[in-house]
Amino acid sequence: SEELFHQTFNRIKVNFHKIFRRLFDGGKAELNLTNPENVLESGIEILVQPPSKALQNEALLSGGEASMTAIALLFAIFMVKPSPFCLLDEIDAALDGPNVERFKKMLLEFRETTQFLIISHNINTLKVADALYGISMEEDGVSTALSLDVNELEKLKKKYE
Amino acid sequence: SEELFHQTFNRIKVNFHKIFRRLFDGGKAELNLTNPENVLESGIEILVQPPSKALQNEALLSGGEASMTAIALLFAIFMVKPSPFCLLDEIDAALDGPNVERFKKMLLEFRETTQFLIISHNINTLKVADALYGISMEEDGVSTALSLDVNELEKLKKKYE
Amino acid sequence: MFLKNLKIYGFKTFGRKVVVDFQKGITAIVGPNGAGKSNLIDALNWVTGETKLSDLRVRTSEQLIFHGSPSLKPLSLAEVSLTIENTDNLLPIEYAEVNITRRIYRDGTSEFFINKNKCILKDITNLFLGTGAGRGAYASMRQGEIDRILKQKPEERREIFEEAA
Amino acid sequence: MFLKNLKIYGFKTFGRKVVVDFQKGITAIVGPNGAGKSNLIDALNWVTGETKLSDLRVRTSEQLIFHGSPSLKPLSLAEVSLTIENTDNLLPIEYAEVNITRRIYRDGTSEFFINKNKCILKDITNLFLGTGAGRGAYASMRQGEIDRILKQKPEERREIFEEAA
Ligand SMILES: Nc1ncnc2c1ncn2[C@@H]1O[C@H](COP(=O)(O)OP(=O)(O)OP(=O)(O)O)[C@@H](O)[C@H]1O
Ligand SMILES: Nc1ncnc2c1ncn2[C@@H]1O[C@H](COP(=O)(O)OP(=O)(O)OP(=O)(O)O)[C@@H](O)[C@H]1O
Ligand SMILES: [Mg+2]
Ligand SMILES: [Mg+2]
Repeated sequence: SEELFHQTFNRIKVNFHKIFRRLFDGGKAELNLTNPENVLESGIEILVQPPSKALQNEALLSGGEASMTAIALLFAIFMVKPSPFCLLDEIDAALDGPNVERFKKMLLEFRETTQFLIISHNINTLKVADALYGISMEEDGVSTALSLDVNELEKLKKKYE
Repeated sequence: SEELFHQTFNRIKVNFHKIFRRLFDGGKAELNLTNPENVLESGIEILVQPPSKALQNEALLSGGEASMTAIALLFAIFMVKPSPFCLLDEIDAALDGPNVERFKKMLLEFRETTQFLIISHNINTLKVADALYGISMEEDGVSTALSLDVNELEKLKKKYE
Repeated sequence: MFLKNLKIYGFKTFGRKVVVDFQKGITAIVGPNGAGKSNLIDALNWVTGETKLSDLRVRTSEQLIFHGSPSLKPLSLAEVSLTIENTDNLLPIEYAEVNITRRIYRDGTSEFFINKNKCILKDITNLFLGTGAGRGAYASMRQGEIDRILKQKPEERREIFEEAA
Repeated sequence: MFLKNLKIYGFKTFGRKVVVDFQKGITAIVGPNGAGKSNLIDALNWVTGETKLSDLRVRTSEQLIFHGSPSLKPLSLAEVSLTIENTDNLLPIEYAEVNITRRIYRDGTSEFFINKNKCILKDITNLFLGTGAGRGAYASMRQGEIDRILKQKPEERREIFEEAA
């Protein structure tokens, strides 16, 4: 219904701005209905202003800024309709060090009420894990799974330096 | 002309297989004309077989395998038409440790005859650099560039651990 | 409700049976490129009712079954089994532990089970409706999907908002 | 032939003049998300003749000019200047050092210079034809372009092969 959609949209809009500010350590973000007269058919536009930059359409964002903005949107919707579990596949690929840290903080907050399965190649992201699984490919082209100790992360890291 | 295209294509095809094997440490890769009768209009299909896997269409590749395959194609064409300079923007984003190492070896070989400008967040990739530039965003939304010592890489790395 | 474990056999690269136990909190998956990490996510999405082949990164459902390797024959069926702890009764079903199993055979036939009872796909997707889990673009983000979310046209974007309402 | 240095003023986030000196071999660019690294690549592609706005990640050429920030006014022109060492004469021009400059004004007018002599865009792109540099999808890979190369249809893919022939 129109009323329900509009209410939900407004809640997501408020969350999006809040979460964006936490992930970007400042700035602001807007979600706007392209056609406020016709809520049931309107598109939704995204305008963001990273700290110290001008308000702009999301098309001008850098790789890492785009990732953080999409993550903010994901969690904004998530807060309105929480899911018992959430699967994230290498969403930190474009993030620099400080952004990975802010993303991790957010994960730890949602962890209270949500079960996460995250795939990452980033040793710093992996540090928030409660459990670690290693997936390997055997010589005969078959995947195997092995429960790993979170302390083995350090060993994994030493290997490639 | 048909003759020239076909010759060039065949040279790229040979290079692609060779470079794929170096980047994947084995396996094989094919470039095939979808329409060998009509060389000037034919499409080009890519079939790859990573080590220990079956020959397959490139659509089934993982994120990292796709990156390595695209890099192999880039360098295969490069060997046929060498460019004095080459710009690579975060092409290592999806690569695991061992793949980054093989990619770096390839960069060092082409470095003899090609000038590279590479953007990366990966501290291991950055180790092959002869020169390092840091781009920062000032508080007033303006980019600045600063020549960095390659030894500062270690400091950068310590910062996020 | 939380995920307890996932059993995969014959699905994509899982040519031999694999069992993964989940923790409450954050379970992280690591491994080399091409090892099967995203395939595991596909298995989880598939067993909870995913039908869009492109979202499972295949063109035909036959491509979901282990197609063999130079040293192993292809398999003729793929089966994924998810066990969920349901003591909070978030899943509208009278079991404290719910097991969902989905199979596909190379001839194209499919089978679905909830706690060993044969059922249809709709029974599985209905379980998750209203829980926020299972289908719902906002409960997960696949590899490379970040760009897609932002590159959508404003009109396409409303879909994930509608699902939240 | 090799790149000596790049001067950027007014182009995208370069609201103040920036000079980058290149090394023979490998020059690496690092910095935080959104700092301007890919913008620098755009500047390099633009000054060597790029005309496809979508490849420069903008919709209008006006978006190439620094649009200001909460603390700085927008600028009215963008100028990028590339200096190339040409003692091997790979660029078909009688100079050991070649300077290419491109400007765009907010009213849409453009200016082009080769070693301070006014010219047209075609003169710049012609310099690079046959050297393998400048235009040619195989001389560079932009951020996120990896997927695009493999996701192309077989017929679209032939373009980069044709450029190599
Ligand atoms: N039906 C199938 N049978 C056998 N192998 C398959 C099948 N479907 C996909 N694969 C293989 O799965 C591999 C990709 O696995 P996956 O996407 O899970 O990798 P990944 O661990 O996520 O890697 P990355 O870190 O690079 O993202 C490909 O090599 C592909 O050939
Ligand atoms: N004309 C312009 N004026 C001012 N800022 C601009 C202009 N065009 C683009 N930008 C800004 O440039 C920023 C993106 O820069 P860029 O893509 O170079 O980042 P990056 O350093 O490559 O980051 P990442 O590591 O995330 O890829 C965006 O924040 C965008 O707002
Ligand atoms: Mg993957
Ligand atoms: Mg970038």
